[in-house]
Amino acid sequence: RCKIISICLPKGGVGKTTTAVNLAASLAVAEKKTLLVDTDPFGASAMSLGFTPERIKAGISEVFNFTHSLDHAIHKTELEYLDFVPSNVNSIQRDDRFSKIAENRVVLKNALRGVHEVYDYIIIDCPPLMRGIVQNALTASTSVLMPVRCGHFALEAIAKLFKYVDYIKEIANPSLFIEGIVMTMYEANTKVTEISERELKLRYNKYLFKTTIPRNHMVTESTFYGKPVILYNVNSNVSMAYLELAYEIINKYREE
Amino acid sequence: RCKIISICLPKGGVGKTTTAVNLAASLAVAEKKTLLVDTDPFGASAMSLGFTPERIKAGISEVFNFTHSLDHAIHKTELEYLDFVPSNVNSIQRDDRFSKIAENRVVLKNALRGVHEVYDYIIIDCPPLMRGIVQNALTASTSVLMPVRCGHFALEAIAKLFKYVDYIKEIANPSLFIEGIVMTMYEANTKVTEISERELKLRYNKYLFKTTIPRNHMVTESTFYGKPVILYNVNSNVSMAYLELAYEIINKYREE
Ligand SMILES: Nc1ncnc2c1ncn2[C@@H]1O[C@H](COP(=O)(O)OP(=O)(O)OP(=O)(O)O)[C@@H](O)[C@H]1O
Ligand SMILES: Nc1ncnc2c1ncn2[C@@H]1O[C@H](COP(=O)(O)OP(=O)(O)OP(=O)(O)O)[C@@H](O)[C@H]1O
Ligand SMILES: [Mg+2]
Ligand SMILES: [Mg+2]
Repeated sequence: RCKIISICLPKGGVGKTTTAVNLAASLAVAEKKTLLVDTDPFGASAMSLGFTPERIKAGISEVFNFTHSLDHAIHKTELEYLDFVPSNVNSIQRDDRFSKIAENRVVLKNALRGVHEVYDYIIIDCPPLMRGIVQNALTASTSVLMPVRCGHFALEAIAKLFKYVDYIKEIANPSLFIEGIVMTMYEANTKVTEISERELKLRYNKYLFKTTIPRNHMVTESTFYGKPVILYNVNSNVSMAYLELAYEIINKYREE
Repeated sequence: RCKIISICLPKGGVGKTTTAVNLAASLAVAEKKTLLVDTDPFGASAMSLGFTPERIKAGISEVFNFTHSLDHAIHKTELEYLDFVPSNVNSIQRDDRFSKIAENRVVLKNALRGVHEVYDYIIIDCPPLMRGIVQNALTASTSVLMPVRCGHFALEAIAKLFKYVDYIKEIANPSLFIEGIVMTMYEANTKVTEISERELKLRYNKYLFKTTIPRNHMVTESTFYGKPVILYNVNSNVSMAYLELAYEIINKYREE
């Protein structure tokens, strides 16, 4: 019943955190019981939801250190159907320790086992890389959702990630599949968008979501106020797009 | 004589690679003998300069595996005064091995020792993190240049990096200093820019470069053609800005 979706791309700044936070919030608005898990030591998901360090009791860092069970790292949010596990990797020593423990690729999978029955969706925000903790996330996941910002680097990143997903399927998680590719920060009528869209449709057409996420300053503005954009400015085109993306995913599973 | 500058910020997608490539190219246009070193396994610097895998004979990956000296990983570019060392970490196994060897923080410093006499500037492109290879880069560097894109995440990233630089100064490289903070993808008159600029001036005013790098699609467009934007479209505002940034750095050292 529980679908675990990793939001992943080895390229930085493509909208992984923005998509993880707002997709999770949109699923919660649709009254799907949702858990957002931040595996990026940088901790941008916590910033997006207004969780300052004082408000965090424990996070993935403590779960990986085996000092806390996942239950103790779960925080309630202002959305009834959304819970949150921050990364809380908040020191240089913890970052080193976290990346060492993450070499064991089943730690996250085992940690999430206990909460499968509770949630409809678990959304995992990943850092921009393809080893260690991201191997953990993909090993624990049902599927992978790739946000892509138009440009040559992001397209190359998709090709690399497709290969990596095949590798994870072979060594750790045979049932892993590609949930889809969503275009983020979309700006119509630029040459970059034209080239990227043509290439995406050529190579990955069947994976492309119908929904595209438009570029809108409200997203970046909302992070200063510790609110996901779907709560900060619900009528904006970008909020509507994230709600649409959530329904596109919900309806896909309904058909099954 | 040789200045080694790491282009670094633990946040993804802020313009590290774009700044590393175009600053190095601008220094070369100013006839400073420059070496660009890519330490990011993703390899975006190579993409920016049109180095496809077939054209790469060796990179940082081989230097860290001790199969090649740095000399053998140096590639000529179309600019007379610019040489390039790609990352060439081009498999999952190599990525794992690379990050293990990078736990020894002096590998890069020792590798660069042999070429100090040859270059005026060595520019190091870093991945968006703060351990392993980035510890290597900061241990090997004279200074750190931080590109920042307006927004809450990038501002938090600066605070984290300042702390990390203090840590590196304490344990490995006491003479490391902050070269400066450069605003990238700058768009005037948005609330995000207003809040960010105010906060940057309040907290880091003495570190801010006079030069800001404007947002211009030409940057992303240029990556499809394997050319740094200062060669792809030399008259654009973004190319002029990178040339200006190079002269701001050159003149700073001239005064010393
Ligand atoms: N639709 C959008 N419109 C405008 N800005 C956006 C949009 N989505 C994301 N951004 C901005 O782009 C920047 C990068 O987004 P985000 O941090 O979500 O990417 P990421 O892939 O998680 O980055 P990292 O690789 O560092 O984890 C942020 O400043 C964010 O506010
Ligand atoms: N001045 C600019 N105007 C418009 N787009 C830009 C500018 N600078 C960079 N970009 C684009 O923003 C994206 C991110 O830039 P870049 O890859 O250089 O960042 P990065 O910090 O190196 O990312 P990573 O963290 O993944 O290494 C790229 O698609 C690039 O083309
Ligand atoms: Mg992120
Ligand atoms: Mg980069």
